[in-house]
Amino acid sequence: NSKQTSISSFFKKE
Amino acid sequence: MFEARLGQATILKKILDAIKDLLNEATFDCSDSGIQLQAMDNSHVSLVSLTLRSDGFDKFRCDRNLSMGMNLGSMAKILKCANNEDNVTMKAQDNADTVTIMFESANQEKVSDYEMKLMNLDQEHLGIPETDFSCVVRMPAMEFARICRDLAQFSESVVICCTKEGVKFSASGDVGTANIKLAQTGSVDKEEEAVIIEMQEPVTLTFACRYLNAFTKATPLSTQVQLSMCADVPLVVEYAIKDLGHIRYYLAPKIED
Repeated sequence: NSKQTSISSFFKKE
Repeated sequence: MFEARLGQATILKKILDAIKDLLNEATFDCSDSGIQLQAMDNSHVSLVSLTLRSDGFDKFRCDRNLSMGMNLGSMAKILKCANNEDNVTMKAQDNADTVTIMFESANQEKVSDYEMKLMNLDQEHLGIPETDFSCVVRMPAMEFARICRDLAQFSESVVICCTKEGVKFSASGDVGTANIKLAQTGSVDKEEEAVIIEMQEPVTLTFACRYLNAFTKATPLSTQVQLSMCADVPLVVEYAIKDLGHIRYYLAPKIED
């Protein structure tokens, strides 16, 4: 089973 | 004063079609270099980044940087009122709370304008780091759309495996397993039919079908699509918009639980 990651965990807030 | 004019409303319709399934509303950031939009979908799994260069417009004027929050459903209603060949002009005053979208028929005999309320959206800008991708695949956009549509029947997820031999898309579910392999094309007459793979090292990643299928709504904008992949980072799906800019979708991978 695979888990969906969140895009905001890869890109930092500016 | 902001004013941007495009020769054909069809481009704007296609751009809106390419983003409105993922985003309910978005901020269009206008500056003298053009129009930028960056927004995450509601579930924060994907990010849409749209760039329209000022030199791609028939006319472009932006005296002051302007952020226009728009409801994309409302914008779709307005664009439905345009004929594909109409000229389209977007206009706003500095610090305005509305934008005017105007359509003119090619013979100038019909002119319509629509004023739309702007929204104040909480925008969360994300910095996207430069990445040296392990694999970059260029392929016909229609082929990619077909593969995503076909594989979505079998699973919620697609595994993309890229090696120097080619790129393989796989889905596995209750029905069984589906594999679609594309080899790099040898010589092709038409550049838009080519499958080109630039590989530094092989990569295998898993992604949610429903987002890939949402991205393929951009297919009418471009004959080719570019997929950029690297282990453990988001996939980048890029469609060029000829002479105007590009739309990029970033999709967070699925990882083993």
